[in-house]
Order: sequence, then structure tokens, then C-alpha cells
Amino acid sequence: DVEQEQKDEL
Amino acid sequence: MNVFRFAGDMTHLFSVLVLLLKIYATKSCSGISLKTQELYALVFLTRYLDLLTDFISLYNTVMKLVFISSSLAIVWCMRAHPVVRRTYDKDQDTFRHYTLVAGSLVLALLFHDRFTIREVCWAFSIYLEAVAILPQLVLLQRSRNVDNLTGQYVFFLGAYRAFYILNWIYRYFTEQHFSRWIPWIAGLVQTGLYADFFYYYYLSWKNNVKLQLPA
Repeated sequence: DVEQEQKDEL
Repeated sequence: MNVFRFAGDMTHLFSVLVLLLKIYATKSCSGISLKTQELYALVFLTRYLDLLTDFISLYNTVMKLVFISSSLAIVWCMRAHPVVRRTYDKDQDTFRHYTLVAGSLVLALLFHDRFTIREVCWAFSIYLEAVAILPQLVLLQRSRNVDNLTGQYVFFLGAYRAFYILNWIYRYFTEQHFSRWIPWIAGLVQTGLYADFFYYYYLSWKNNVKLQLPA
């Protein structure tokens, strides 16, 4: 399971 | 945050301000698609669920709140404001926008990062945003006279999408930020939808004539 990328865009 | 991302956010914010200004100053929403505005409200409400769980930055939080509240305010104005709602071109704004909602929901259920409510909602909001401008573009095409502010509103929305693509390209090379394929494809589709509009916007600007889209 890959570390989930943070959704830092709008 | 790089300059493209910031420029994208600012043009997005600017498009909202232009729209609010148009409605406030002219007390009219003629030429504006309520269907598109409702879709955007749904886009922001489903995408920014993370407001309740994550904190990324003050900037992110404020912008999210601005987009949610402004889209709801515009929908409210067009539906309920005693003066503004009478200027709504209801008969011309006939796009079946629920088909876009249904299609985006099916796509989100099929293609998402993880099968959780939040991730499916997020994917849904990405797909829906990609096509949410369609009712507005159809309405623009039907309106014989597009007023300047309405034209600028769509122009800034398109610019926002174009800057986001530049932002992803930049991040891809500088941060190894592999913005997943879901926003990439949806973003390209979304920006492509504006290509036609940009062309006619450019012509009207160059020739200094009122914007009119061919039927």
C-alpha cells in the first residue's frame, strides 16, 4: 500500500 | 507553492469576483448558467470534505471556504434574490446537468485512488469540475450578446485551468510530484473545453468587437 499523497491543491 | 499554482488560484478567485461584481453591480445574472453554478457548488462541497479532517495551510483553508461560500451565494442569488432571479435566462439554460452529475458519479465509483467515501467524493469532484462549464458554454453560445463581464468570467476560469496544468508540469519536474493521472486527464479535458472559447475571445479582443460565439 503506497503512502497516500497529500492533496495540497485546490 | 510555485508561481503557476498561485497564478491559477488567483485567476480562479478573480473569476468568482468578476461574477459577483457583475451580479452585484448590474443586479442581473443574464448570461450566467445556474446549472454550471450549481455544479460548481457541488464540486467544492464534495472536494473540500478534508476541511473537516486535515489542515494543510491557512491559505488552503481560507481559499476553500471562499470557493464554497461564494458558489453557494451565487446559487442563492440566482434562485432566491427578489431582483436578480428575474433576470435568469431560464429558457435558454436547458442543459441536462444531472447527466453530468450521474456520469461523474459512475466514473468516480469506477476510477478512484481508494474506495473510501472521501476518495470517491474527491474523484467525483474532479470529474464534475472538468465538465461543469458545459452548461455555461452552451448558454453563451445561445446568447446573442455576451456582456463583457460574463466573457471575462469564463476567460478567467479558463486561465485558471491552463495555469494549473503548467503547475503540474512544473511540479512534475521539480518535486517529482506525480500528480496522479485522475487530475491530469480531467484537467486536460477541462482545459480543452475552453480552447474554442479562447479562440473567439481572442478574436473579439483583437478586433475590439463584442464577443459572440458561433451557433
